[in-house]
Amino acid sequence: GSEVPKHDEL
Amino acid sequence: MNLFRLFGDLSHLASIFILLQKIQSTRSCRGISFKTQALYATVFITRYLDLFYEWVSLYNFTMKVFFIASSCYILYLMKYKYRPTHDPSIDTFRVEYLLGPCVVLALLFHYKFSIPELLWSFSIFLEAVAILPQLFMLQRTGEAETITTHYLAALGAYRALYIPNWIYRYFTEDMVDPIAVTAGLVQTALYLDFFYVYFTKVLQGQKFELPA
Repeated sequence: GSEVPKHDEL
Repeated sequence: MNLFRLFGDLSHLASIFILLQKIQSTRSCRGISFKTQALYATVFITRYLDLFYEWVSLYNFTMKVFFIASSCYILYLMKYKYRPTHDPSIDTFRVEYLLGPCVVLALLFHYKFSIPELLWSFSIFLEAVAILPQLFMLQRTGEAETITTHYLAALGAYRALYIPNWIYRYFTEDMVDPIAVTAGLVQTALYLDFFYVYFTKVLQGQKFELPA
């Protein structure tokens, strides 16, 4: 898909 | 945020303090791979560029600043302050064999074809293998100071704790990040040999020594 997961991890 | 991730991040923080403690107390960076440390600095700088345009939380922001600053400080200590204690002749892993494939992987696997997303993917793949020069050095010398093994154990624990974090997030938030998970599993697997020796020797009070 074209959805980008939120990069909320370090 | 869940406890697995929190303890993972705290373990990551601890690993950096242990490394700094090792360098300052022995006044030496013997046994530490400069190449691995340089790769980590590259990982943090390429991944945390979003510091400048994306606000996640104060926690997230503070940690990112800390990881970039501490990794650069460690490079400074190794390159300048304790330079004579670093022996490049045993730090011989060819990092181009890691950088090249990570560039290719990032071009193949990313969430969006944009500079920040490509750099993010690159940093994820590079982090997975950044420990290899260090493990290679350990393998070559066959032994390590106890404090260095605590550093590696804390770093490995950080990666290991991210796995239950992803499982937890899958069930509670229906969230999956296939790139981070795949790279994270590979990264954790690289520590298995080390963990075996760490648990069976160092934690039993013996010196970290690999069988000849």
